[in-house]
Amino acid sequence: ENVLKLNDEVALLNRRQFTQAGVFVVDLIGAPGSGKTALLEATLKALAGRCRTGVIVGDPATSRDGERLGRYCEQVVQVNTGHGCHLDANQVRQAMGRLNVTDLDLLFIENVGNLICPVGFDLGQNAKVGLFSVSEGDDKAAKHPHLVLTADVLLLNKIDLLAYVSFSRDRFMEDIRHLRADAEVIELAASKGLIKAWIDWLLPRCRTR
Amino acid sequence: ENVLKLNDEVALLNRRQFTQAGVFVVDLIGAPGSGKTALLEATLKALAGRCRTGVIVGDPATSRDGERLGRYCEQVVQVNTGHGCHLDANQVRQAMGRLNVTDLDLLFIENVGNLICPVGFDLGQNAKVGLFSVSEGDDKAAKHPHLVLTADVLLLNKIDLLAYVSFSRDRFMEDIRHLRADAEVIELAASKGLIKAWIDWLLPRCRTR
Ligand SMILES: Nc1nc2c(ncn2[C@@H]2O[C@H](COP(=O)(O)OP(=O)(O)OP(=O)(O)O)[C@@H](O)[C@H]2O)c(=O)[nH]1
Ligand SMILES: Nc1nc2c(ncn2[C@@H]2O[C@H](COP(=O)(O)OP(=O)(O)OP(=O)(O)O)[C@@H](O)[C@H]2O)c(=O)[nH]1
Ligand SMILES: [Mg+2]
Ligand SMILES: [Mg+2]
Ligand SMILES: [Zn+2]
Ligand SMILES: [Zn+2]
Repeated sequence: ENVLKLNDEVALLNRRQFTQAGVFVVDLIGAPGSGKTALLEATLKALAGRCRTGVIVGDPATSRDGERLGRYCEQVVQVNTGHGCHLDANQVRQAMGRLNVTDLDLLFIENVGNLICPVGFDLGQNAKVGLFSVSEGDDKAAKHPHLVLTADVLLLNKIDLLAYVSFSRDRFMEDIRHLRADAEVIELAASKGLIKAWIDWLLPRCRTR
Repeated sequence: ENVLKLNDEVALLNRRQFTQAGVFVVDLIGAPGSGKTALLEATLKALAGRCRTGVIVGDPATSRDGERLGRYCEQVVQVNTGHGCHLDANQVRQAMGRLNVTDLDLLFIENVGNLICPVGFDLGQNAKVGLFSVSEGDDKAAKHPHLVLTADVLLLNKIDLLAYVSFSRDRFMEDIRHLRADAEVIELAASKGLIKAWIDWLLPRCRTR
């Protein structure tokens, strides 16, 4: 429909500009409180000195995530979407104007906390990352097939809580395999800094000239 | 805009029909995995014999919630929204056709897991309930002012996890008071059956003839 078509046209412009700037762009999608910001805090710390990073973060309100991330990274832009339920390509384009993308190797876009709406909106990213967390329950992959099917990699966060919540890794993985045989799932505990496999996935994608 | 206006017209029809049927309707809104279904499981069990209950549950995919709730209640309708990010009044109207609302005192509508989109769509309910959970982090109220401002009551779930996660009740409550002085917040642990204050809130609203 029309809104989507307009969005995709701007997304193409973004993608072209990102490519020219030599920056790899990640669209991070997950439910509210799944740990997107905690993951980026740990990631920015781990990549310091190895990869030049920047962040665009979207939330309906507040600049709390932008402030948290600003402690680890100079190039951070906070977008407030108001009643908007997802970042769109135009908001990302505006945010790009407040960054120096040519000085970046890796740009993270922390999308609005929402497992549905962001999935359909191309922002011009290179990779779409789907983040689930153990405390949400093991059926969230089955309930969100659009994200599972279109993500380049899936992350399962808060594995440190496995002892305290009823989450079956088997059921979660089976639901994912049922949707796609080729899904890659990386387990993490972002707030505990247990993110090695994710950093290993990122490093080859850190685009340096 | 036009979609919203059409929705509200159908919501008015729903509200009229619910009133004639003498049923009190609750729209339960919360993030994916916040514990909406767990809360309804515990609620249906607690109200058995005291209040005639029914449920309409929306999810992008699967009938897992409908099946869970069907064990405690005969009048359950599962709606699948596909790429849709919220239940709308028309979907509720269709679901009503599959229920016998005149035989109900209390109808729960478990909305799609999403803290944003469902807030703006009137379904014809009597009360809008906002559910947050401790594992999401204490900033979710501040980030979702639209829900906080339009909810009739707010619930904080998974309080049994307080020892294992970094959640400040003070910050959470302060954020809410900042938005509205009159907010009522009920603490619960749905999967542990600790829902007394919520049942106390519901019972006077259980509309019997
Ligand atoms: N136990 C545990 N808690 C975590 C982990 N990662 C994040 N958290 C906690 O989960 C809560 C939410 O984390 P955030 O990073 O704010 O989540 P988010 O996905 O950025 O949330 P939004 O941006 O609001 O959608 C915070 O209290 C974090 O401390 C983890 O690996 N383990
Ligand atoms: N520790 C703890 N876990 C809970 C509580 N309530 C729910 N859970 C767990 O949280 C997970 C999600 O619960 P659900 O009831 O499926 O959540 P939901 O809000 O209905 O999720 P969606 O319908 O998919 O949006 C499950 O693993 C539940 O067992 C609680 O009070 N304490
Ligand atoms: Mg965040
Ligand atoms: Mg549910
Ligand atoms: Zn949306
Ligand atoms: Zn929506």
